[in-house]
Amino acid sequence: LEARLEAADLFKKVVEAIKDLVQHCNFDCNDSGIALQAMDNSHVALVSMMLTADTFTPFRCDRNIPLGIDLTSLTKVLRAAQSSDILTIKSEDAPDVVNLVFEGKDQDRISEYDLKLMDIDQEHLGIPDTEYAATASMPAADFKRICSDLLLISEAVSIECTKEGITFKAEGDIGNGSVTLRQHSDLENSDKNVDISLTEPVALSFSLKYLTGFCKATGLSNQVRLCLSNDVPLMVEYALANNSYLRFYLAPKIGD
Amino acid sequence: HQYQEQLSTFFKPK
Repeated sequence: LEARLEAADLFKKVVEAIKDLVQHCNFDCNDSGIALQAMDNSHVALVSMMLTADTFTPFRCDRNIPLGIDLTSLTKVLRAAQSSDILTIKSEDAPDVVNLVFEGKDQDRISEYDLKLMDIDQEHLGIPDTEYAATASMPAADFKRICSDLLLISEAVSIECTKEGITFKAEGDIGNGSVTLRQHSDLENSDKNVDISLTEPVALSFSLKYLTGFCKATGLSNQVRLCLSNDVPLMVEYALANNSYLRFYLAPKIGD
Repeated sequence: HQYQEQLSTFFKPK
């Protein structure tokens, strides 16, 4: 494997966004790119990352290799990379270590780290292609703000999507709160758009602890997309350049 | 009261 990123920033942010959700995971490398799928310890949330080969310049991977990595250790190594550094990830066949090289833009500094790999026997879940009943795109910063505000009211949020908009409702001991985002297009700045497509109305409840955790990915993308269908896990997607993505799945809460 | 589902209810191991 040899994969070179123009700026370490992307990889630093991706790892930062998932390291509190999953501790040990395989980065599955093959000729289409670097992928990762891992569930949190409670098996309630799942992260699915794809960094496509086109994200790297260049990208070369001659055979499928899983790089089993402790994300806490990786975070320590990535601290040594400045956001603007060129990052190269390298690995041999059947590796014991992954090699990370950080180069300053002006090429006067080269840092090189070897990170020990671990054997991780990871369960992969099959995520079916789903036609979601409702898809809502909104500014990622707005979603983060809504989740963190409502977490102060309640542990759970009900998300309701209709043609008019998407409503987040929390009911707690101190009272209730709700935030509605109405569909709208900002002609000046499409990053501010709220776009809803719907085949049927959806109402589901989710843990805000997990949703606020997903929002650690906010810096990766201006917009976030929520995909919902009744009685299936929510998908929260941060789309990245070159068809790369960071997706989170969260199982719903069901009333008893 | 609400009960938290697990993902394995929806997604099966590959």
